Amino acid sequence: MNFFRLLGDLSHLASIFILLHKIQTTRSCRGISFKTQALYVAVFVTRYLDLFFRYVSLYNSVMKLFFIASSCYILYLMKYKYRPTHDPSIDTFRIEYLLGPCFVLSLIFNYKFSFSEILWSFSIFLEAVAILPQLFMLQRTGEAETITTHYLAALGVYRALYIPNWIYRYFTEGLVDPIAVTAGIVQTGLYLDFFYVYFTKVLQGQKFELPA
Amino acid sequence: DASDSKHDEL
Repeated sequence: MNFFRLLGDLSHLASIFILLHKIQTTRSCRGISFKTQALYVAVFVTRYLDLFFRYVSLYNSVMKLFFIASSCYILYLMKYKYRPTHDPSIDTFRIEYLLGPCFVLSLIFNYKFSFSEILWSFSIFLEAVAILPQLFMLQRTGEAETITTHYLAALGVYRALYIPNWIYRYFTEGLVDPIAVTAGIVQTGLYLDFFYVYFTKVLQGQKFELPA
Repeated sequence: DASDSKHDEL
């Protein structure tokens, strides 16, 4: 564990608490893509299957359980409790265009051609693009509640911090995880446009609005 | 060894 990874994980935790806070205080999941949230459940369930056969640390296990449980809970809130506030007509990204290629990629790029390793690769690739339905929705509506942008920023910062973590691990442990690094760089890259607007507008006290 | 990867990250 190093500083960057810990900070990244804390940022990930923060993003989930911000999202829960947004849903519960506004009593609405307006502006949140159900598809992205569903993809995160798929990501966590497929990646953290190793809870059953690999022990890393208490920290690791607790975080994994938290990410699975919280993502399922968010899905429940969106699907049942605050269902009327979710508008599927603007959440129209075709996720099969993500699931298919990620599955094919995981068959080609994996560390071992086994069920659990293929699922692990799949989850890494899927996580990299899981935010696309959300960003697509943002693009369509052209604006977002400030708290929603804080959620997205925390989520983006989490992945961005994994990059210095990998650099640090390369120099201190000689460790390189090409699949995670490649997917992680792509994932962080997807946030660049968003970050630009977030830093130049939202953090200056303005509303998140995309140019028409 | 990559085939024995530990996946210790989240």
